[in-house]
Amino acid sequence: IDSEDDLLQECISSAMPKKK
Amino acid sequence: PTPPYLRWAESLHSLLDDQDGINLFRTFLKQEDCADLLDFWFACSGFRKLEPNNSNEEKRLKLAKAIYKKYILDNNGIVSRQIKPATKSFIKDCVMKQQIDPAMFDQAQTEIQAMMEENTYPVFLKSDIYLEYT
Repeated sequence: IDSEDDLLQECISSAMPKKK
Repeated sequence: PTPPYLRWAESLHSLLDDQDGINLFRTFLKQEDCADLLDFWFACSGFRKLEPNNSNEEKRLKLAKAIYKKYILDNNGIVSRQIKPATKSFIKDCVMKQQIDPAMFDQAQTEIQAMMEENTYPVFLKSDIYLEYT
């Protein structure tokens, strides 16, 4: 089970631009 | 071509569209003790990207609660202090009634973005950390 922090981190990373 | 660090000075969006720009801005915000503003902004964008469907209902609810708990619930938090009371109660209602909408954090994100555009972003562009980088 994901902890809340892991879930948040995953969410934040998903919104970041990919390295060009 | 324009070097990336000059593009970062064009607008907050061009800064947040570049991985290195985000990292430098985050380092600056961390020094100022307000990195949560940036994390919250990205958390809102990430949340909106999660399309509602049967397989991720639980995840979306859990995530909405996590965002609410970490950034909005504590009225003394840097993010919470910048969000209007009406916006906060709207989000609280959504979480309590489990009405999880992809746009439920949009208004709060707009308010935090406006604050960054008026305050932390221009200060960043004049900061040692940015000037040394350039």
